[in-house]
Amino acid sequence: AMVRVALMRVPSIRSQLRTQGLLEDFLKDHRPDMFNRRYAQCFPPG
Amino acid sequence: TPSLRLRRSSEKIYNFMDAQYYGEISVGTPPQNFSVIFDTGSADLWVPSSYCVSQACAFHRRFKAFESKTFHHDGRSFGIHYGSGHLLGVMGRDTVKIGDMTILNQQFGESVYEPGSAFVTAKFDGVLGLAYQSLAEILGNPVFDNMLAQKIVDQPVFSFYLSRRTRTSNPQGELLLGGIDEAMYNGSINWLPVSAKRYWQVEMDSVVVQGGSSFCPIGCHAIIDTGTSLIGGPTRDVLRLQQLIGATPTNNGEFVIDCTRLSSLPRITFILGGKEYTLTSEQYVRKEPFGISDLCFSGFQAFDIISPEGPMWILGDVFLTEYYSIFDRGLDRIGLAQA
Repeated sequence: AMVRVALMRVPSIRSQLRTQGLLEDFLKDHRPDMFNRRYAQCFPPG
Repeated sequence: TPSLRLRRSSEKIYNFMDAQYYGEISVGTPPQNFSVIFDTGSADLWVPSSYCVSQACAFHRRFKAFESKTFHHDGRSFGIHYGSGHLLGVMGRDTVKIGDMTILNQQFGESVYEPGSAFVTAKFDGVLGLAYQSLAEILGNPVFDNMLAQKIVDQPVFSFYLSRRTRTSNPQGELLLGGIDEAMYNGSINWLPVSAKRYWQVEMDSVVVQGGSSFCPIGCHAIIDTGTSLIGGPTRDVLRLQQLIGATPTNNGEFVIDCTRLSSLPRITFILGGKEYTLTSEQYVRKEPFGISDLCFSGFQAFDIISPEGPMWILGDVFLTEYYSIFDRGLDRIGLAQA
């Protein structure tokens, strides 16, 4: 009563978007927090 | 953060952008095959529906409920919000097969709307969550709960081996449902009690950077998550950590490292249950092909997860490729051993 499931490793969505040169536009459209986070250290805690 | 959802006092993280390892399952009678991420960071099973007309669905296998003799319509809808969008769908029940195992009347979601471009490039069709039921969005038992209820597995345990090498290794990864594969690890297993039965969450003693700096010095919590590729931690800690390893931010919010400096970078040690889990720079830096050379990315990512237990870290594939992981539902504990 055990089953082995073989797992395939594939490039992540992020990696594929980067390869296609689409990551920056994708993140601007979908993940503005990724940009905000760059400046998180400039703000007080909380 | 947008990738965080608060509901029923539990936190949900859906970060499909960084998932890397998938396997095959089938749904329905006769079986319809799907590739899914086996994700310890969520608890739902969903696959695209044949009724989905989103661009992302066009690139994936879609479940045809009308071709399955064992399908039961549910009538309720579900929605999952993730970091870069959301998906909507309807719920149903059907027979699910994983390898030779058959799970009857498994609740699952058929997504009928997958807006945006996130899933267009995804190599997987859906997600099979392996976290505790309290994290489930879709009502009913998660897959492994049903396997236990239907006494399909001998032991209430599943374990992951994830290989770093993509092309040369065989297998690239393995999920063993119902047991532990002793051939996949060295030494003894260190068992850690689950601290909250939502994620596979444990207490972490501290994170130490070679040379003295440390994070979470009085302890914090960590999630063992096969559905994300990096190691996540509180923003303030991770930004300092990036500085300590010489990683600089890109316009995309990612952090790059000079590949020629890898040998001089510090080791980083996660202390869990009094035992040290050390990653070298070769292990925590991810190399990705870029033209004729490689780009080196930091394997650390900022995530601010506010939980009753305080700030949390996420130990994803960067950690799990080095350590074989065992998830024990019988004794609510996680085992880690050198992979």
